[in-house]
Amino acid sequence: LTYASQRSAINSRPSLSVDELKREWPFLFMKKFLMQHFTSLTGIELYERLRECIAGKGRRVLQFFKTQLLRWTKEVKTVLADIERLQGENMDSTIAVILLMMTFFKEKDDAIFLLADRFHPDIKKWMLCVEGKVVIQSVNPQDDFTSALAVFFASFYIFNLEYQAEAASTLEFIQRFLVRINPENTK
Amino acid sequence: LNSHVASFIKEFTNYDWLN
Repeated sequence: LTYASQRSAINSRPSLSVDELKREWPFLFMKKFLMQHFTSLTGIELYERLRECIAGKGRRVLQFFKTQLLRWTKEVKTVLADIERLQGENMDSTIAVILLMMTFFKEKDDAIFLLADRFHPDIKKWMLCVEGKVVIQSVNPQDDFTSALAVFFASFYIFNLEYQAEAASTLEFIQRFLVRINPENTK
Repeated sequence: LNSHVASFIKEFTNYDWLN
């Protein structure tokens, strides 16, 4: 019901900071309502689309890289070896594909991911940071990496943010290949 | 469209189609 008012607050000039928006629209900063806002904006059920896409294409992307091993840089080979090693250990294939693509595009993983506690890298909780501030935290232990990726990707569209230059290729890959948003005349 | 992304998608699509 408040979608139109939220859009007009986000698009207002001079623009509000994300912090100010959060004060005005606290519900928009809860995962459920943020994802609903993205669906109203784009017509896409983002979490479902990412899950389907990774289930379908993820294994084929890994195959694409594995079958042409000699072509890749040392860094890509290292990531592929790590993925191979972790394959039996319930590895999240969304993480595998994103890290592999970041390495392939020669982008550093810290252009998207910051480990909050580097001594406990296995903790599965995540937070989303915008303009240097934490704006959403996962509260449900069921929230997987794909839900973090969905919230992260949705925030660019919802808050009119530009992709950061350090991760621009990976983000455009996510947009076109995984989410399948291909604006016309930009082939 | 970022040319790195475009060439990856093109190559992958060809590979995927052939395999």
